[in-house]
Amino acid sequence: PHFIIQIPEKDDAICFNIDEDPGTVLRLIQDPVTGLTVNGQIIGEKTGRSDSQTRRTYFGKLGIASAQMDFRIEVTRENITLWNGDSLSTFSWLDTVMVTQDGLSVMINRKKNMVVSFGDGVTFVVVLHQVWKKEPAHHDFLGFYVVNSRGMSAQTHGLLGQFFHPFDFQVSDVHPGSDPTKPDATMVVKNHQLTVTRGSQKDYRKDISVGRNVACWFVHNNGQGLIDGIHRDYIVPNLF
Amino acid sequence: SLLLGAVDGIEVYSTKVNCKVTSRFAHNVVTTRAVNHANTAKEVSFDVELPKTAFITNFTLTIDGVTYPGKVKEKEVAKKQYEKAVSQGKTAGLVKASGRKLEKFTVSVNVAAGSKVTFELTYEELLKRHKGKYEMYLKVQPKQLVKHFEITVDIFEPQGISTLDAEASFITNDLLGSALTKSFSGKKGHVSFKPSLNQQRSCPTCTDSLLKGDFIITYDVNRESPANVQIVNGYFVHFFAPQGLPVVPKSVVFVIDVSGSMHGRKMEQTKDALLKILEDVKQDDYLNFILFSGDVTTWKDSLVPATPENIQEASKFVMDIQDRGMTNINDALLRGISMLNKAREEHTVPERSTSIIIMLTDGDANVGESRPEKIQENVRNAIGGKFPLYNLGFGNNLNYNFLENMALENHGLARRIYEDSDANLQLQGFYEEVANPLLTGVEVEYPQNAILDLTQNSYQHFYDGSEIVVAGRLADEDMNSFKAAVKGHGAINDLTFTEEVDMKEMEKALQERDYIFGDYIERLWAYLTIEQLLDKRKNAQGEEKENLTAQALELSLKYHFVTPLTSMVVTKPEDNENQTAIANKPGEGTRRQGEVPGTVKDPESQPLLCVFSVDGD
Repeated sequence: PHFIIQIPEKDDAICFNIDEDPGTVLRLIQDPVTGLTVNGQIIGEKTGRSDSQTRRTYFGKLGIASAQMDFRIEVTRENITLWNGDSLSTFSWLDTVMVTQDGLSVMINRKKNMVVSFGDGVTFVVVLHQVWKKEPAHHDFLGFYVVNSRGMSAQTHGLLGQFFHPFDFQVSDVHPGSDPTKPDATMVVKNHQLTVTRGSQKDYRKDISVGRNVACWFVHNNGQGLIDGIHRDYIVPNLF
Repeated sequence: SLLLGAVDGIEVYSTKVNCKVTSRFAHNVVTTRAVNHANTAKEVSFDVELPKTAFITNFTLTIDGVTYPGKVKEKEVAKKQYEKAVSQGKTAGLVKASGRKLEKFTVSVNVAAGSKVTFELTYEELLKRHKGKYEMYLKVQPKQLVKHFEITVDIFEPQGISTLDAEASFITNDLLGSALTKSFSGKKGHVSFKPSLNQQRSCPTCTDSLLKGDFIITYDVNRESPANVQIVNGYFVHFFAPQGLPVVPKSVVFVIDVSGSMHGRKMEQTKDALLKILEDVKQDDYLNFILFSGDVTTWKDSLVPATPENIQEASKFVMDIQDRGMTNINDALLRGISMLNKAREEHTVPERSTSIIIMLTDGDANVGESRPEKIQENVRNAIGGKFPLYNLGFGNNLNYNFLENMALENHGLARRIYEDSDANLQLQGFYEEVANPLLTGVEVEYPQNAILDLTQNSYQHFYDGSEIVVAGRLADEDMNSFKAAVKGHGAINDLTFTEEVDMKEMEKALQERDYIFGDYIERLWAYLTIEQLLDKRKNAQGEEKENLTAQALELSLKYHFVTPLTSMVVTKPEDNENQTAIANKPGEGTRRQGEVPGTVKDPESQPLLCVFSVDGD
């Protein structure tokens, strides 16, 4: 899956890919104060290519949990399951339904997206990307967007969560790269000096089929140097 | 079935039951053809048992190629003809109660020597979903072997059919089983039962038929989405049955009649059922028992959680129940209602839970407040619309109308428990229907000013395995899209389901509607509206009752439904005399006298005419 980190203060964005084997679960957000966690499980393509350079991976399953509320949401490409303690509610991506309870709302928009809000301070959007059923290579997959993280604490971590806090980066020495349309540059971030490539990724929140191009600086090697530690530090055993 | 007045000379050469179901709305046509080979006129009776929930829509007689169609008239108008005959000491009736689920339609006619007669009865009903399935019930009982005997059922469900089954109580061997075929694919389902003459014989050399019993078709539809809206010709129907929701915990009070009349088998069956129900009560639920005879006793002073210990204690309590004394319905119900109200006020039951009161009685109140109207008023005031009351009437010797009215005005329903060997199963079955509420306070909403003539759109509960059906008319047939929202309170959350219908997509999806019959949504809407108006009318008074009656009557006449407000009149030549017959649709009234089927001769009427009338009461 690819990650886009938008930095409004700089009117710019950084992106990176995480390449791991299908089935791997990655910790995207963990906030010890609010008790919110978001994990994502990776899927591959229908025709699984083992070569990590060429294979594409996506999120096929997401787990959103609030320890304080004893509440969990499992989002797959087919269903959305809500647990309140031991009580289970199951919805399908064919439903249009708003689920509300104290401090929480979940809006499922048929075949499009799901918006989860915890109070006024946290809003996530999960987008369902549907592909043609007979498409030989690709599966349906999920996109995950953080729309509002104001309510998350300063201790929030995870592949996405670590970027909720302000951070700085500098880009210099823009020069032609191996692809003439994508210049390389030097980025200094978190005390690391990295070679990055100018590219673009898609934001599908508003237009699920075409998306909107977001220009970004691409960090190679699974975000190494940009993310705290290495990407394997974010592998967790289970969705919850 | 066709009952032959005289077997000799009469040949029943064809009996066909043709059912077409479109979106749960069933249109059934029963056709029987016979010929009188004898040298003299013979009387032939045509019997059909149809569901009590069905409305007859037509009956025709065809004699020697001449068809005499039925006409639906206002009941009072039709009755005048009938009463004239009755005043001459003659009685007649075409429909009478027949068992738990059915009523029997019977017509007798004289068939001249060498003549052919065709009977055709049409009735319609909306199949209701219980425990996850729609059920169509047909009674099969031909009185002789029939050369062409056939039941065909075609089902068209735009949501797609998920399961389809057909079972007949009389299919006991492979030979007869081969006469039954059932299949479904996508939106269409088909069931056919076509036994040959040999397959119908009760034994290889017998001339009597083994086709005798129940023929039941069950099916369900795909539920990829919790709701489905269909729109045809400006009428819409909205089916709502979400799945995968947790069960809302419930506080249930059982109010049990233990008066002397419950002695013996009734008491044993009640105890058996309660013990079984206790096994099914969920741990999140709260419960209590209130027993009444001349006085009222309770198991516990207040509702208790259904912990294993309490269930064990409750079972012991149930086993020790003894019958005694008279019947004090008023105080028992008020005690139960007060208990539920108090638990809610004092927050001793979960905030997100629902209350239900279930009364079982076999007789009329005869101690304390015994006036039915006053009991109804007391109960209505005490409940205040907050939760439903379900009344189960055990046996025949009770004022069922009273129980039904009381239940209906408190958002519940009444059910008869028949004094058969399986009365305990009937009780358990009822409990299972209401044991799993998934939503409470369900409101179905549509854009303001977009719809007209909406059927009931608010329900206190949605139970697992059931379905909410709302129908109406679009104010503007040319609108491009249509949006419906269903709001309800779940076990943990509040939910709002939204269904948006694109009219063009709808048109495409229902292109195959001609497969069955085109105006089914309009008829479904009319059926549902009449049914609900009749229910409301049961508890209405004065001008409101008059208005409800007028509306239901207008629709019954417009859509040719034989309801309690209308009668169907059929004329035919008969013995150079006018004949009159009437049938009252037998409701669940108080100690109703069964109508007597037959024909009545009315010498004052025009010659060569026989008038049959079918109505529902």
